Amino acid sequence: STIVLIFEAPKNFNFHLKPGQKIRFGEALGSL
Amino acid sequence: LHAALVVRTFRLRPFHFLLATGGGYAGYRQYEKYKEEQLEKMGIEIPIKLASEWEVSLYKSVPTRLLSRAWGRLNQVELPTWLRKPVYSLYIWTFGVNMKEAAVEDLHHYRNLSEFFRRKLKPQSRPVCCYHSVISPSDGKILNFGQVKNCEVEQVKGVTYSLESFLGPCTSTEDMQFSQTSSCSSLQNQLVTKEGNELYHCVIYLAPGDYHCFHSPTDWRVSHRRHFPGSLMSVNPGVARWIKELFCHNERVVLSGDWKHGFFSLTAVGATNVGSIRIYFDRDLRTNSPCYSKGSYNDFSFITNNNKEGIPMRKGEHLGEFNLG
Repeated sequence: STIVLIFEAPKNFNFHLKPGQKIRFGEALGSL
Repeated sequence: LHAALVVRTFRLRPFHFLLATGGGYAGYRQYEKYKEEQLEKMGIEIPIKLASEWEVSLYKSVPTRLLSRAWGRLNQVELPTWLRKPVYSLYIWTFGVNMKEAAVEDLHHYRNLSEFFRRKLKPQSRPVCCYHSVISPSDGKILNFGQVKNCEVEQVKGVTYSLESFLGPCTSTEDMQFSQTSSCSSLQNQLVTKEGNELYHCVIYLAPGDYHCFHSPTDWRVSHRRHFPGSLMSVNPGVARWIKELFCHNERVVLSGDWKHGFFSLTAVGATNVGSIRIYFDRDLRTNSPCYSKGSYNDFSFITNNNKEGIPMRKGEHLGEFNLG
């Protein structure tokens, strides 16, 4: 199963992620 | 006796043939995987090998929905207490489940594998980050993330799918954030409601051993649900690298609405073993049901005369879950 998020955000939105990294619910995905 | 022997030999042949071809193919795939791992170790980029049309058609012809429903029925069978621990222990060992995080650690508590799969977590095991505006809605592995460009979204690096195929055609109803449009490029523009904003995406893959409930990734309002009945192919990263538009083929539930910066959507995509999706506030939703045909979609609006704002969701709030079969 997979979750896909698609959203609008200002241009300075940054993801705090690396492809392939493990993540847990509640951890940061990104912010402005 | 002679005739019986001939019949027996003849009957065994298809099995031998299947075993030989299946074994050969599995061996070939393992060899390919090994070669890719070696190239990765050497720092050489692996060229993307996409499935051809006939390979996708062949895979789609496999009755994955039927298999998934059968799998679901099987896992709803209540296990005798003495069998629960060995069965769940095998699952825990195979998929690396961390039972120390589970709200109920006692394996005898779960009546069947479906119930075990839907296990809840201890509240303190997943603190919700309060400093960032968007959090992970689930446990899993990040397959891809970034900006949506030219109406194409990347499921893994270099393998894309169409935004329009994934979300479906635009509706002209007032509850959707976007209005009637004819071309794909304008769909992306229509989704972006505020000037200077961009469209972003993030794909999270949930492995069989992961906690399979999902939560609200931010503070937002859900105004619309679109359910796409479809295939239930595997969505593991290997298949996502192999089949273009995989997420557009599979059964999925798109929740859309808005957050403080404009459009926001969360889509739960099903897979063979995890065929059904439940959204806690949506009692009418029925997924992996034989009454729906592939290629269609069903819309539901949460905007009503009494509730003009939709369903408000707080960051980290329980939103839904995946179920076996």
